[in-house]
Amino acid sequence: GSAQKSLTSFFFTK
Amino acid sequence: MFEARLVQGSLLKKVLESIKDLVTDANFDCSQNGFALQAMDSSHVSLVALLLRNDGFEHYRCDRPMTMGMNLTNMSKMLKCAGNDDIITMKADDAGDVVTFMFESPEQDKISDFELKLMDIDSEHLGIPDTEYAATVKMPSAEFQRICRDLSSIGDTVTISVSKDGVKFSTTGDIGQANITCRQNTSVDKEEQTVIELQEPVTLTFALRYLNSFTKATPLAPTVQLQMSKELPVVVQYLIADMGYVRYYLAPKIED
Repeated sequence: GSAQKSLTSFFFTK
Repeated sequence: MFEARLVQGSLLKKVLESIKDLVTDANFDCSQNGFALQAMDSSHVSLVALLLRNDGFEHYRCDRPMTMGMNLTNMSKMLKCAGNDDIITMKADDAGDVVTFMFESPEQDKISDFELKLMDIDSEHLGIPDTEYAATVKMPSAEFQRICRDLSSIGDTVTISVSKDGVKFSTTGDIGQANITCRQNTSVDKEEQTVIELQEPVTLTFALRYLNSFTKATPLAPTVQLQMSKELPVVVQYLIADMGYVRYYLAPKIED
């Protein structure tokens, strides 16, 4: 199977 | 006081169509630089970033930075009442709780104003670092739209592989599988062509549902740019001539 991470795990929250 | 007048009002209508499927409520950030938005979809796997620069408007005034929260479905209802040739002006007071859209017909014989209630929206602002991407693909936006639409009738995800020869879009579903390869176009006289800039080959898999939403921006630009790096979100960018951009980010599917 495949998973999709949240964008917040790639970019930092301001 | 915020005031922005756009002679090519249809542009604002198209911009809204390009984001409203992805995001329901969003904060527009108005500053002296321009009219901007950054918002994630409800599942936080995709993000849209919009910039309309101040100098793209015929008249632009923003005395102090302000955030205007709008329901995009309702904003779209109002903008649909503007004619395609209408001039659109947005206006808001600093402490007000409404934004006014004024539509002027080209002959100035019909003037309408629509007042939309603003709302308070909690939103996370993401800092997106400038990255050198492994692969950049420029291709006709209509071609990209067609590929995403066609493949979504076969499967739910698309695997995009970029090599020096071309870009391959692949999907698999219950009924079978499909591969579409766009080769790098070598003819110099064609304006809209597939161009690949490659640091290293890259392969990523994405949910087609989101890519199909992104292609709602197709009317804004003849060309779309895809930027990809291993295990990073793809950037799908549509440049709005002389004005700015609509840019989408989508997290890749990663094998468990």
